[in-house]
Amino acid sequence: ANTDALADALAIVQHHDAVSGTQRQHVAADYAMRLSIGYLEAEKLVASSLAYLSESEPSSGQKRIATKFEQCPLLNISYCPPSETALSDGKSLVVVIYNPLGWKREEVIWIPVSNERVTVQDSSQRKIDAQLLPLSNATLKLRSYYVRAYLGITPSELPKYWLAFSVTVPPLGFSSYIVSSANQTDKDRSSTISKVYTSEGNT
Amino acid sequence: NKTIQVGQGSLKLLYSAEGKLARYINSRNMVTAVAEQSYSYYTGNDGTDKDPQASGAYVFRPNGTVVIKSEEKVSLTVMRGPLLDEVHQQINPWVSQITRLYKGKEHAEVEFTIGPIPVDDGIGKEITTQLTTAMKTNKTFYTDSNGRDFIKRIRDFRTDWDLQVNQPIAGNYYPINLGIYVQDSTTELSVLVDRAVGGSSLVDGQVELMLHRRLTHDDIRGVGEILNETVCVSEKCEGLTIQGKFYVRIDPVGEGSKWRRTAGQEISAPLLLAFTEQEGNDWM
Repeated sequence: ANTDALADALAIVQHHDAVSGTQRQHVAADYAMRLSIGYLEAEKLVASSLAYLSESEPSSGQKRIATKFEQCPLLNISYCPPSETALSDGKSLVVVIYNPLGWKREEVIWIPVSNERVTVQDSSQRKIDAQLLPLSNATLKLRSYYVRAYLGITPSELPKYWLAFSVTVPPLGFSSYIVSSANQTDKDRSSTISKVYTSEGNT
Repeated sequence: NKTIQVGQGSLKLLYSAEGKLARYINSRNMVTAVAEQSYSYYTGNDGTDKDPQASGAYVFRPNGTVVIKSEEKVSLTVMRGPLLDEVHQQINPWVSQITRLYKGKEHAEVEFTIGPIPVDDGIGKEITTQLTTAMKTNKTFYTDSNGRDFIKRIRDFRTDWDLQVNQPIAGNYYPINLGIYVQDSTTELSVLVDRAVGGSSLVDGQVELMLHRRLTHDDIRGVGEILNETVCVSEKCEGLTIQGKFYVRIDPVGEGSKWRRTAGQEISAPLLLAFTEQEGNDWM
């Protein structure tokens, strides 16, 4: 894997019509396709790099097992199959976060989930503050329409919430967090569902 | 009693009972400001009658200077939790926004969703939002230069030649790739963006951003097609819906530049997420 297609796509979109958005529609579609091809190629490169970094040295006689990493390029329309499905089959979701800047960052990241009882831990198994926010009807409508338009598929399951949790990532480095289903009895460890207030009527 | 307060850290936003933003308060640096927000649209020039130049991809040329206000009463939903507070507002059937205040952060994040812009009345529309304060900015504002240094802009004025103002709105619009700010003797209002938009300060104390456009005529300036983006499912097409974010902060004068530099880089270099699975407690 390499980033040649991404380099080509970025070179082409330096054209003044692409920068200003004054290109013809079919040209805009061509730019978008080239960027998408470049992104998919770069995603493979990142996945293989992360697999290499997360691999532990196998003891003698054991097979080296590479971990498969996925990204969510359509997270902007709240479509992220790894986070939506991982918790439904009893597995935990590992989120690896890379910081491309030269200073430590403390931010909140967002992933769509279907489960309303989840817990988030850092790599030292410390519980992390997390908050669930219901996906609005407008967001779900947008997601459904654009997934059909871009991917030609109708996703079977709809996520119910955004899971927001705070992360700390070192400069030019990465952190990992584990999202898992919380035990029914383990109320203290699960994420907090947002309280909702509406100003309409007399509420 | 008649306002809704949002925010858990030092930054608080106050909304009126009608659901409109009214005040910005930062208890750490003692900034308190009247702050309002509205959405409007400019109607595109259709290039008929006596004026043959239509609004198009290249040409921003609002039909007169009429700004059509959004609906008066806005429904407001607030979500509160340990990390952030969110304010959901449906401005009209095709404009909505979510304002987020993160605990520990001193800026407001506004996520707008606009579209499909209706054009079945045959009129092109260019959608803008205005952030209004009481700051006395004396016709002056600052916009980035293609993501780099902020350059001083003065309304209806150019340093290098005598400007004849034919387009009081478009003639004062600038491209915004990183952000725009205004300041007076005590405070500065900074707005950073996550995407290229148009922007200006057409009224003292106000910042305006153009967020989405859908037009119905070609401007005959070379592109040869109408700026009318659509997205199709099973050969049924509708106007493009866009979603983006801008970030707002008010600082004592002279203290906003650090945030504009660091936050600007963080917006254009977001954290990269990669996902994998593990069995129960089989720690990787």
